[in-house]
Amino acid sequence: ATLTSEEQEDFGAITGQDITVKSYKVESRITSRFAHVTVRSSVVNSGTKAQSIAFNVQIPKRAFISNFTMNVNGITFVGSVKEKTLARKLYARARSRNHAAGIVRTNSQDLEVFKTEVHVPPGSNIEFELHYQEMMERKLGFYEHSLYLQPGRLVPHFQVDVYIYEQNGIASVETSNTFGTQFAELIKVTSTKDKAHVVFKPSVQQQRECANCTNSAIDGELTVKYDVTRDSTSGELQVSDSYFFYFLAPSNLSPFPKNIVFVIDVSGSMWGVKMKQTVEAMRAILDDLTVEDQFGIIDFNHNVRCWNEDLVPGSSLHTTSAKSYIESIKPNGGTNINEALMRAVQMLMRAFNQDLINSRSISMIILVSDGDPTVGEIKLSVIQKNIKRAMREEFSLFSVGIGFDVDYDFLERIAMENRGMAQRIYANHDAAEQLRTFYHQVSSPLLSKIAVRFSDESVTNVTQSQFDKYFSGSELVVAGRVLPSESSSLSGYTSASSANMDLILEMDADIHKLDEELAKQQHSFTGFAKQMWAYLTIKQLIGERSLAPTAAKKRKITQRIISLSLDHQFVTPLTALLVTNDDDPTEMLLADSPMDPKHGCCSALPATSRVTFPPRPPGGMVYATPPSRPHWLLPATQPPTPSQVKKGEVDETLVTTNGVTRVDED
Amino acid sequence: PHFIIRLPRSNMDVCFNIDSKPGHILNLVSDIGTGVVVNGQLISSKKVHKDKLKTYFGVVSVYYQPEGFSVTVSTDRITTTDGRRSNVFTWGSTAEITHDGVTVSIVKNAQATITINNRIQVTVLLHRVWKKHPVNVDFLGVYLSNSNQYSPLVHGLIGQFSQEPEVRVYGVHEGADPLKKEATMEVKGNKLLVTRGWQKDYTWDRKHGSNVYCWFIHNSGKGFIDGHYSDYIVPDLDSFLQLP
Repeated sequence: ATLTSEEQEDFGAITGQDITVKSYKVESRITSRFAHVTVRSSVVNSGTKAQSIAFNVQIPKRAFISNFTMNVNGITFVGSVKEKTLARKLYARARSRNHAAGIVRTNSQDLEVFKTEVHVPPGSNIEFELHYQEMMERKLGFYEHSLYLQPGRLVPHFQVDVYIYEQNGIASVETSNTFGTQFAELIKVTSTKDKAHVVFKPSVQQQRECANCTNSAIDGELTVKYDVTRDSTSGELQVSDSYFFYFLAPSNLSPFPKNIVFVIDVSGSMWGVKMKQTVEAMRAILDDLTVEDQFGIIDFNHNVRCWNEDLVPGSSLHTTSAKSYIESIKPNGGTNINEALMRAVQMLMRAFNQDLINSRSISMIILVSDGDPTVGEIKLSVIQKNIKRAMREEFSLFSVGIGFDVDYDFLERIAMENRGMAQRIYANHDAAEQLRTFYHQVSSPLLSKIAVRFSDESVTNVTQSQFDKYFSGSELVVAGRVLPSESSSLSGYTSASSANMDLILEMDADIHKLDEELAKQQHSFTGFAKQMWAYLTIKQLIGERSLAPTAAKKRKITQRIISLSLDHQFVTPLTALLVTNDDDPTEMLLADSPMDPKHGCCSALPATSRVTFPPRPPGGMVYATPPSRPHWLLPATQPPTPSQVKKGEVDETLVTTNGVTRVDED
Repeated sequence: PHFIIRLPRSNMDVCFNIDSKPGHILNLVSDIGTGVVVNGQLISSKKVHKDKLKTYFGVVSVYYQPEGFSVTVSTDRITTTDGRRSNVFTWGSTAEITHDGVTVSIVKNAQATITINNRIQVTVLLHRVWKKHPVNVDFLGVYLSNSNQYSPLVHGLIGQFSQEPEVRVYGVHEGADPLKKEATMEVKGNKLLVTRGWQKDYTWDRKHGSNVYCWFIHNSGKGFIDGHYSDYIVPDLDSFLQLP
């Protein structure tokens, strides 16, 4: 991951010569695709002056922080998850007494950066400990667990452990890293039928950038890629701690033929690398089409053009012609998303009405855009409604947002609302490869109209159990609670359609077996089931919340998310982590989840929010003073100026009007 | 493999073995009237035991020509194909698959039943053995219901008995083995020396099977089946029997 210049500066601060990182340990425990990650760092101010020590951890965006503790010279700050407004209120109160400082979470592409900084006198010992949890998502046949390692300097005790336990067995485990090929052989993998352990423990000498360097070469990503053994097409049903999980990931089924309309933004902002990479990706995507597939291409700026008015088969003749067309496009002008999407729907409708679409095929629109609408209908809510109204149940919309100038939330919303998925593509990365990868994820639909059922008497609190499509290499997950019963097994059914048949799959599980196995495992993630169920439920509710049709419904969902987040100690978009000093609860730090950068909250955050610890007085009192107040912590009586809001200098979630704090537009 | 033919009118069971070569595909049912063909491919035991290399059904295929749809059941997996598209199911699944008029019901690690238009049903039983067994291998058993509604054109090692032949058994006497009586059977104009014995039917008890007492026809069913067993060897899993 690339750091922003601001992060670079901050990173520079912690690599000063008078700071010793005594140990840096990362431990992941993955059980049934659910990971609990702990990052621990022990640091000493070994200089002669007081100075700032920062703790930065990059965590995947889909992860939820579950705890953070900090110990400074024996004084412990303990984290607890609170409802966001309450946390902010408590924090504001502490801040008014100069007893608070911020922990900042910032966005960085697929990652969020959790960062805190303490100002400590010489000789101080600081221990940081961050916990987060995440569900491994299967993509293109693998679960990928990435750990972002930035110890900042050479560390005498540096260790990464990843423990994986999968009840059904581990089919393969492989590792990769971005620090350098010399580290490949230092990453040791041991695995048995159902367990794997990855350990990376380089010595100080091995951490060096070169033989005599004092810099650490470890600055990047360690990735563990694995897949599980699947001996049943029906999927895997697991029960632990009265929660059940059903994983469905069949392979060896023929994919549905596809009817795809590619809708490509060719407005002025696409000019240059973005367009070049889009063309490059489209070349490969078009090559993947078969004669059974049908496709169309619509390119749009302020005008909308169709390469061909109707869908055509994916023969080499047509794909070659389509490639030439795309290669000749010169981006310019505005962005008329609404009309482009309407034309795409019409193209599919026409094919449908003329009976040119195989009843067992999948119809999809893939929208590639890098910016907000500027021409035609520009109101996002109206576009959203128009699309929903125009789309048939049989069609789905997939959105690809290139770069940060696009309202990704909007693209995600319209995709989710229309049975599709969204993906952000980072223009500064290999965009063509990212686009191709996304296409591969959605280009092989194996099942459609999937419904997972259990008897009402056996389960409750079931997460999403109906899915529009299942794509090759991915996985559908359903979770819920098992109701008490005499039975020692749980069974369920899945119905679905494939490209040439209808299926009913039956699955069953012994409700005690997994817990018996877990009890024998030393490194499994204890209590994973409860957390995993909550994680899935919260993620689902967050999705539902953004699509809630009424304010009342939204409020209800909000309450449910908050309640679950508090019960399960997750920092979600509606909760915050309040870190308080055991000895003096008024001393506190606050970690909120960041918003999408398009909303302007995070890239401008100062790196100076920090806790200052003066030399420990004889009486043992230590207090925290924020030397400079983070500007997102504006007092409620001081509303931001319109220009601040416009420039995105103020977190929209904290915009205050007449002393009333508006939270997440609820 | 051994064959047990139930003859309801005569109220008797007749058995025979066919010991062909591993890899050979035997036609069990060939019905050009309904477009259904059932074939079984032979596999052998791991090594010669008591001077004999046993053969079993390792793959059973049911092909329904009108839909161009085939179900191939092996000891590893169940594959359905409709020409261009194929889908693979593991024996670890319990599933019901429907393709137009064909339904495939898989019972996890036990059996697969293929039903065509609710008229013809073929059940394939999976027999798993200890993986490290020095001789035995996993094999399949095929069960075809007597109530299957074939066309009058049906033939094949089993299909030919959908029209039950007249069978008369007489002259029951002690055989060389005092436990096995012998007799003469008159069938299809042939007089055959038959031996009383039993074979295993695993329909109800998949593990131990149940004994079915039957009259055993020697020489690979010679005289009881039409022609020679080698006449039933077909080139492909979806081949119909070529009648002379």
